[in-house]
Amino acid sequence: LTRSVAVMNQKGGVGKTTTTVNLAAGVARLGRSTLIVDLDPQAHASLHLGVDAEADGAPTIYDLLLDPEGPIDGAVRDARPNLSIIPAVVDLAAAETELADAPNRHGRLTRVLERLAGRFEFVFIDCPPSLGLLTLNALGASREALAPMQAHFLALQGLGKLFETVRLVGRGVNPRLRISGVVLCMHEETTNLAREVVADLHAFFEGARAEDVPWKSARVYTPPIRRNIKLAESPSFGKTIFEYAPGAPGAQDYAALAETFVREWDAM
Amino acid sequence: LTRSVAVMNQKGGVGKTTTTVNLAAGVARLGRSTLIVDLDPQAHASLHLGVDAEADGAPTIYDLLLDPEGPIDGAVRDARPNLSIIPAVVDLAAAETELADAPNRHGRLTRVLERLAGRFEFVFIDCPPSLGLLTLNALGASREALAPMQAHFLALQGLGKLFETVRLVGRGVNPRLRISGVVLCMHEETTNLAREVVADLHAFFEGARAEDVPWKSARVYTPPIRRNIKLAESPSFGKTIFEYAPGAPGAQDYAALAETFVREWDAM
Ligand SMILES: Nc1ncnc2c1ncn2[C@@H]1O[C@H](COP(=O)(O)OP(=O)(O)OP(=O)(O)O)[C@@H](O)[C@H]1O
Ligand SMILES: Nc1ncnc2c1ncn2[C@@H]1O[C@H](COP(=O)(O)OP(=O)(O)OP(=O)(O)O)[C@@H](O)[C@H]1O
Ligand SMILES: [Mg+2]
Ligand SMILES: [Mg+2]
Repeated sequence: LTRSVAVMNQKGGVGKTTTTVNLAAGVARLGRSTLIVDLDPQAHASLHLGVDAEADGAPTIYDLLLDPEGPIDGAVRDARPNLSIIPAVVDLAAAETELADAPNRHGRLTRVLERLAGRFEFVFIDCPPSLGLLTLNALGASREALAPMQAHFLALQGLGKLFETVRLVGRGVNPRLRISGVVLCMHEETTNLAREVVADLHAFFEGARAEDVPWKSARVYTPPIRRNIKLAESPSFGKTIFEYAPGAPGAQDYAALAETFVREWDAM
Repeated sequence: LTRSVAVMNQKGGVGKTTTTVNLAAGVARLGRSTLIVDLDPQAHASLHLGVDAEADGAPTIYDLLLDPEGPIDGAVRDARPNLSIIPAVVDLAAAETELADAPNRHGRLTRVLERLAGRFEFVFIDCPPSLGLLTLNALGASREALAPMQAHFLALQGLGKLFETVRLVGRGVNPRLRISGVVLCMHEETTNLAREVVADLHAFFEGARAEDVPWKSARVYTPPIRRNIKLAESPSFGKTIFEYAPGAPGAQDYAALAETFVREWDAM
């Protein structure tokens, strides 16, 4: 069984890529076989790990979306011990248009992950800041949606639409889809704003426990990921936080989050 | 003559909305007639100013993009003294698909602004985190592109693609398009990362001075906008920073930026 996770939020710059890379790296460091699928035309997750898909010419996620039956082994690159990645390239931006009228346009990534069934225990899919076709493919292919967010007002505003999208996909192509919860990123615990937003989040999730909705068992993950400049520096070296600054708060927080994530999975 | 500005950056969460609202408000406070066009399906600029387009039922930017000859006066709402806004609604997300095969799909907003010619001295267009059809409309309709950014590595990476897009639009539908420059947002001057990124930016712009490119006179605007929690709090009250916390660093910085922006325009 595979814990496949769409790391998504249409709000920009909330920590989707930073969380995909460092949570996946943390899980891999715990010895679990892990795959990252970079579904963002910006290809930042690929860049973060030092993988240049355009340089090596091997298939990318773009090729696999256009032809899910195409060559797949070359697309999966080893990035670290226990950590592989199917990288993105900027061409991926065209995929939304090219697939707009294509058959099974929402189920392309599902097919790709089916072909890799059994190879990885954890799959994390980095999504672009939108609820378009790429994100819908991620939601269609995953067991759960994980929403990084910043405890700011504008990010909270977007959650309603985010949940509604998950509900629609859950009623349509992917009935098993759940929202596992929210990861607080760039967190400044000492601000009133952060405390108010977190309180709102907890109240919202508590209120949903008895309802038949995809977020009925959603939670605010702990620990929050504190704001830590080391997390912003590490991509420029093509390194995860554990390689770049293993003692930094960012490394502590993502390591703890990875342990929570694995422990929770083993208990299910 | 109108200073029309596409506030754009495909990187998410870099301060596009916060800059559109507070720079426009700063310019309006200096007595200049200013229009905000909210071109983001998230409608955060509209939310930030307390304008709920869905509640009042009047035309929105969505309606005008689908029919640029449609009713326009009701679409322009007074938001503050000297400051008007054409708001967005979530339906706008569908516009990219609905207009994908439409005639003149890149020139819709140009037509809308032509119909408002002479009414406003400054026009700021808030773009979504993408280089898709909405952002292309903004670039086609504007005299200049202004890119808010965070002095982080991943934001710097995206600039190349951003400039390339501006160059393409400049060669195609809008030969007068320039990049006026970059606004540094959420700036933490004391970090090495910020200093390195700013140094890279300055070097890049200096190196372009002699070339025939749309960014030959681009600059890093001063002052940078410091990280200030008040800027993140103000949208939750439907207020600009000047209304919410007039003495805060965020208000000082956006007031100074607005003065720079107006003074520069008067000198042109
Ligand atoms: N906890 C943190 N502390 C400091 N900086 C952070 C932290 N998390 C992320 N960053 C930085 O903030 C910026 C935004 O983060 P990131 O790119 O991961 O967000 P995103 O949601 O993937 O953005 P996009 O919507 O553009 O895909 C990046 O420059 C990143 O390096
Ligand atoms: N200087 C600042 N200090 C503190 N918080 C800020 C600052 N500028 C913006 N913010 C907050 O950071 C978040 C991202 O800013 P904003 O929404 O303006 O970015 P954006 O580029 O418009 O995002 P998107 O790509 O989603 O449209 C918001 O919650 C905003 O309130
Ligand atoms: Mg990202
Ligand atoms: Mg915005």
